[in-house]
Amino acid sequence: MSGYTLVIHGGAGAIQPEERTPAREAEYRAALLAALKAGEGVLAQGGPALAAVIAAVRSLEDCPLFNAGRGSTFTHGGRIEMDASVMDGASRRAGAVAGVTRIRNPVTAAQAVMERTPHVLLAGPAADAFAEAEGLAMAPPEYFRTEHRWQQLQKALTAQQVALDHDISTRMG
Amino acid sequence: TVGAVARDASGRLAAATSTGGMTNKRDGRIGDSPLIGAGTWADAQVAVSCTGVGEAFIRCAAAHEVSALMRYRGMPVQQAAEEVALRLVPECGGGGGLIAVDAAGQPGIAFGTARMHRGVLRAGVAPEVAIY
Repeated sequence: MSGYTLVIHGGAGAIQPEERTPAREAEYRAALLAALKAGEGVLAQGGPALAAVIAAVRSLEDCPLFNAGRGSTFTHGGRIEMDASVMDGASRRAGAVAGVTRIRNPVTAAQAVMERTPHVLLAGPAADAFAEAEGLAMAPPEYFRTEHRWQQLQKALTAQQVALDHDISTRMG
Repeated sequence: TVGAVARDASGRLAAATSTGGMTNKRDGRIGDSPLIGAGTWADAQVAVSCTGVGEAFIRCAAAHEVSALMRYRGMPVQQAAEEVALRLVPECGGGGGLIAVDAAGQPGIAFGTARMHRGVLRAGVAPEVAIY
């Protein structure tokens, strides 16, 4: 097969009543189609799979509906700590960041670790500092924050539960 | 968690995963997404990206396991995806799902939760998206 294929996911979890509305589902579908389109923009020009997956994930990180980048979930302490990784099959090169808090698109930091250091994984404030030194887009904590995720945290704290992206309804008591 | 896997027109494969982790997670807790071989993997055979209870995906090296099942047991990508997402991961104490694409451009999608947002795009075919 000489064509290309792109597959994406936007997280797993339970079905929430307030999300089973046509309007809400249309929002999710539009965001998924936008991510596919971002990746296809690379593949249709004969671009590499690595650039396509990064373009698609960046699109999803920028969308507040999904638990990554903007719209990430909150920790027990009310912080946002993000992780990301990339891997290129042909070369087996890989890059990742963990526990970062200031990088607008963590997937681009994972790519920078892969392409600009001899390492695979950088973690914590030093990974944030590396991304900043490499000129990647940074953002303040409020950029990542959404009310939906904050309410999910309040529900999880009350229930003393640790939950998947889409496991907590922010409507039910 | 979000992720993407791709096979380009030259047959190359790649995977990417990004996440904020789980709601109310302990501060400092790291799940499978940044761990190569657990939440993300790509070799010449298959590219994989996972989502779910990270600890379970780490314990079974889920993303790498998909490749191992294909390379050593000759499983097609969809069967390997189901074996990992629907059997191995639950056996290791958690749920979730994964997406994969093999060197021929064949997708593999499996998830044990009621919901996993996902999309598939293939050259010359209309894109498909689904939620449940």
